[in-house]
Amino acid sequence: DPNMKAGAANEGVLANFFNSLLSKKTGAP
Amino acid sequence: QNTILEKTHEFFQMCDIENKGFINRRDMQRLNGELPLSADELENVFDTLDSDSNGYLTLSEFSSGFSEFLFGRKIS
Repeated sequence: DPNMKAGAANEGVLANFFNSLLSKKTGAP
Repeated sequence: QNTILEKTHEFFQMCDIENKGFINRRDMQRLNGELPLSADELENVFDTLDSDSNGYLTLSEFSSGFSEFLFGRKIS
């Protein structure tokens, strides 16, 4: 199902985004 | 729970630096230099979070995306 694949890709990007925000906030390099 | 709410608010404000109460695509693209994500990826994040696709990301849309990230990750 291509829709499911797109959803999974978005999930990864979202995780990436929030992880980046988290590390930015905590000041990790 | 409160901590999560606080974090959500903090992150929202990191994106909404003008304190408009919403995030638009321009705010998202501004993060390009600050976060290790490409413009395309940020666009993708915006589209994913903007569940009603109106071009504005509200705190409620943002926080539901955040909690999905925290709790809704599928186990593969």
